[in-house]
Amino acid sequence: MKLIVAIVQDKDANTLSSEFVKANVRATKLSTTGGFLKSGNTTFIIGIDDERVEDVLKIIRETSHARDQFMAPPVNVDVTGDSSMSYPIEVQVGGATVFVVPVEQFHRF
Amino acid sequence: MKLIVAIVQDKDANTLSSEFVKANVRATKLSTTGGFLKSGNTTFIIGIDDERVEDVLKIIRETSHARDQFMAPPVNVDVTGDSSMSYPIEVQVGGATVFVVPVEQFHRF
Amino acid sequence: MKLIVAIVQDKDANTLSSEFVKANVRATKLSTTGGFLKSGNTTFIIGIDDERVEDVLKIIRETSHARDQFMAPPVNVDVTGDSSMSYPIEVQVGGATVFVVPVEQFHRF
Ligand SMILES: Nc1ncnc2c1ncn2[C@@H]1O[C@@H]2COP(=O)(O)O[C@H]3[C@@H](O)[C@H](n4cnc5c(N)ncnc54)O[C@@H]3COP(=O)(O)O[C@H]2[C@H]1O
Ligand SMILES: Nc1ncnc2c1ncn2[C@@H]1O[C@@H]2COP(=O)(O)O[C@H]3[C@@H](O)[C@H](n4cnc5c(N)ncnc54)O[C@@H]3COP(=O)(O)O[C@H]2[C@H]1O
Ligand SMILES: Nc1ncnc2c1ncn2[C@@H]1O[C@@H]2COP(=O)(O)O[C@H]3[C@@H](O)[C@H](n4cnc5c(N)ncnc54)O[C@@H]3COP(=O)(O)O[C@H]2[C@H]1O
Repeated sequence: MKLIVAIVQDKDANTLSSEFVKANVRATKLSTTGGFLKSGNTTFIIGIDDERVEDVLKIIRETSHARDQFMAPPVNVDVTGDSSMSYPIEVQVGGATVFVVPVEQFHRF
Repeated sequence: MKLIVAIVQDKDANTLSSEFVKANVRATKLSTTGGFLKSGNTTFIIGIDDERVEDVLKIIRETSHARDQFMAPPVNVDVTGDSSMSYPIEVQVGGATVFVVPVEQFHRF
Repeated sequence: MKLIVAIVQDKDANTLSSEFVKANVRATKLSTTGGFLKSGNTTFIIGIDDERVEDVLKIIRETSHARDQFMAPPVNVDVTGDSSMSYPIEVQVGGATVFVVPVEQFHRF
């Protein structure tokens, strides 16, 4: 048994949930926030048998899409009052960041 | 030291919190959502010494109760417009789904 | 690769986020609740290379500050109606509670 922690973009969360249901993959969803962009994203916690880890990774890989996002630029005021540095910065946000963690005991009560 | 991740129903969350406090079990609560029913539930993260893992599992087992929940049926329109498939589906939701994860370092700052 | 789970006080969350960004440490933030005080706190999930675990622990240790918090006293009504037990209780809340968890697979899709 493994615990998969997958951070994905909100735009892909509902599709990913449906794909998990179709594949009989049990999952719990958390509303989270990215540390850099400070915008909302979604973290799935998925407990899964060792033999199905690759299936789950495949579903995540095929459903999550990298996208460009703009972030408000850091405030930068130099001595001439020059605002040439104030355009929004484009950042590419990945489809998914995934960690597979070992599980020593699994119980359903 | 282990990290216990326990997903329980909202109805049992407050009782479980009180039982943890009485037993001097430290815990952090997350508001989460079930991937299938899409309804709110509660996930506890509990860091606990190896010798107390069984105590914690016992508290969770005795406090969390399986219940029936109804889910809105999937929309199913067939060629005759037959709506015979539109009754809510009854699903049994377990008291708790629990993962015990190994911890390599534990710090309190 | 390790997964660091760090529970900190809301008051330190923004500073900790900035320190992570400056140090190029990727993190995801969760809004959580303490099991004892039932007040909001923040949990960071940080996936990090083994060689950088100590850097991350240092950042957390230096940024998170222990504080006193008051909790509403438990309701205690004795037979004489004595309310001598009704003062708020002072509790020291640590800067951070941190778990380092092993990661078997790490993927970015
Ligand atoms: N210090 C920095 N310098 C330059 N660019 C930076 C940066 N920190 C982040 N970025 C960029 O900004 C995107 C959004 O990061 P954020 O932290 O808001 O949102 C992240 C975060 O919530 C989570 N995440 C990614 N790696 C993580 C890790 N190692 N541990 C925990 N969470 C992670 O997944 C979300 C998407 O991450 P992704 O890497 O695809 O996309 C990242 C990356 O392209
Ligand atoms: N392996 C795992 N990894 C991560 N989280 C897990 C998990 N197993 C359970 N959970 C979490 O615990 C909640 C209760 O699951 P339980 O299996 O008791 O109760 C489930 C189960 O009886 C049923 N169910 C879930 N998926 C199903 C499916 N694909 N087919 C048929 N029934 C399903 O619906 C109930 C509610 O499921 P929901 O997903 O809304 O909510 C789940 C989910 O949030
Ligand atoms: N082993 C663990 N597993 C998971 N999460 C953990 C944890 N240890 C700490 N936490 C999380 O960190 C927060 C701060 O804990 P700390 O021990 O610094 O500060 C604690 C501690 O000084 C005190 N406290 C907690 N439980 C107690 C108890 N049973 N008896 C006496 N004091 C308690 O109240 C403060 C606030 O506790 P609260 O539960 O609201 O909030 C906790 C909880 O959300």
